[in-house]
Amino acid sequence: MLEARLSQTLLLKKVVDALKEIIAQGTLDCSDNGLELQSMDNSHVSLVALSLASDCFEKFHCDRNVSLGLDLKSLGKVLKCANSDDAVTIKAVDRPEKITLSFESDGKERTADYELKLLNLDQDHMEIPKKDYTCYIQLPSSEFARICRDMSMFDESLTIACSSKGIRFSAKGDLGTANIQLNAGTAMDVSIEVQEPVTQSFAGRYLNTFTKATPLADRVKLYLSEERPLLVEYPIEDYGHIRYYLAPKVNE
Amino acid sequence: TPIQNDLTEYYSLV
Repeated sequence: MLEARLSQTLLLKKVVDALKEIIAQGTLDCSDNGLELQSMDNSHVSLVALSLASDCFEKFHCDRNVSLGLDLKSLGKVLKCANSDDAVTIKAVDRPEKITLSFESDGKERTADYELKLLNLDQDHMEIPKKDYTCYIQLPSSEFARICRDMSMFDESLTIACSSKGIRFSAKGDLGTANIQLNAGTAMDVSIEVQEPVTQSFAGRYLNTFTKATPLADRVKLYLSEERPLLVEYPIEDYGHIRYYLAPKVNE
Repeated sequence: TPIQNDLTEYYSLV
């Protein structure tokens, strides 16, 4: 059985907000090590992977691996019933048909329990090879969100060009063109490591969806290589991450 | 115009 307690529901709210616009449903795999979820969006253009280590939780007990098929909209609705600073305990039995979420206010003046039905989902797990990327950028997550938002006014397609000179985001559409260049520096705290320059185009609406994870982390990491999907990683303190993978657009 | 590639072009299902 699984029993996992977080001292604040806020983290779970942020995680579900970061997932629910890219995937409607997903299977949360629970083990002694913690929680993991991996799922592609319906169009098979992007993939999201969540990892939360057991030590993220105030209490974590999982004596047998259990998979929870979750409808994320429904989970989001349940989480709306809780205050951000309520403690939350997630419970599931072995081979569960439902999970229980219990919320406790500070001092346990108010407790609320919700049962959520689980789904039987087909699990397509992708094998992602662990190769090094040729470009690695770290920047404030709010800046990345701003760039994605501003660029999407111009075109659906956003080009990222990374070289030793810096990283350049550009879009060209009916309105005109937009170019944003970021250079490595300490004021905004941008770091850029480039082994080989990369230029790739991506669908802006997916990047904008990834930025729903902005409240989870102050910094975001971008990993690029020619002919490979982009990896956008939001660390969750020292406990894990949300990673988004996005297939590039290619010229015919 | 560039076409959107599929993620399964890069990664395989296990």
